Amino acid sequence: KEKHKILHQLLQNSTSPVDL
Amino acid sequence: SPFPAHAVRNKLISHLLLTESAPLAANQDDSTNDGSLRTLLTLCDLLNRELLVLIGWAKQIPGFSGLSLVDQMSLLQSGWMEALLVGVAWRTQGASGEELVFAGNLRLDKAQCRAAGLADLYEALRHLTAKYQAMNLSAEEAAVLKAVALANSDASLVDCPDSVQRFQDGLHEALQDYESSRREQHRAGRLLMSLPLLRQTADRAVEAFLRLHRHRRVPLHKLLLEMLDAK
Repeated sequence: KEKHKILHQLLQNSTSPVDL
Repeated sequence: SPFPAHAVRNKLISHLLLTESAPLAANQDDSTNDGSLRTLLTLCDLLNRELLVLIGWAKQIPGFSGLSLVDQMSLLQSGWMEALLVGVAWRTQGASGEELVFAGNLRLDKAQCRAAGLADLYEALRHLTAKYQAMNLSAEEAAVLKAVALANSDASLVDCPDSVQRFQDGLHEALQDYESSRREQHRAGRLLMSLPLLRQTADRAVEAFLRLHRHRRVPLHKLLLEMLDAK
């Protein structure tokens, strides 16, 4: 899932800031 | 709720409406003096932010968060542009003339789209928006259509087909319910029959932005690029 890192992070409700 | 109670008879649809965010405004790009590139960059920035909002909204669609993470990703990767274009069609519905309303402060006509390298997309989108304009979509229909566009993936690798099917069934039922409560027995079918055109238009939009990125080196935000690349 490395290729779809941001979507993965956003869906996992990650609390760490996401670099968009 | 900003919507009259009598208009919202269906719990799922009223939930979809209530969890929608306020319309985003475009932030004018000021990184270049080239007017048409500025328009394009402004549009891409808006799309990137809309995408972020859409992902947050999708998580609140009843049934979505119960899907496996892999399936949530597949549905979003497949349907995000369709869902965003329903938004454009909805905003354009009230506009007069030949404009496409991407945001209240970002209305593009044919000449502006052509200058930005989006001539093909303009024609395809006008065709789509004219169709929905003629149907006079309600806010409820636009919301459920967006959710249906996300649920209606043809992704080949579905982790749990039964859960995805149940998710689709729930939305379909809500749409049927809503239309029968308005005594509009044909509208649910008509809306579902608009999905092929919606997908075709979304495919063109994806191609247009990828072309601009790859051939004209238009810089895109990371999230937008990731989602375009997933196509």
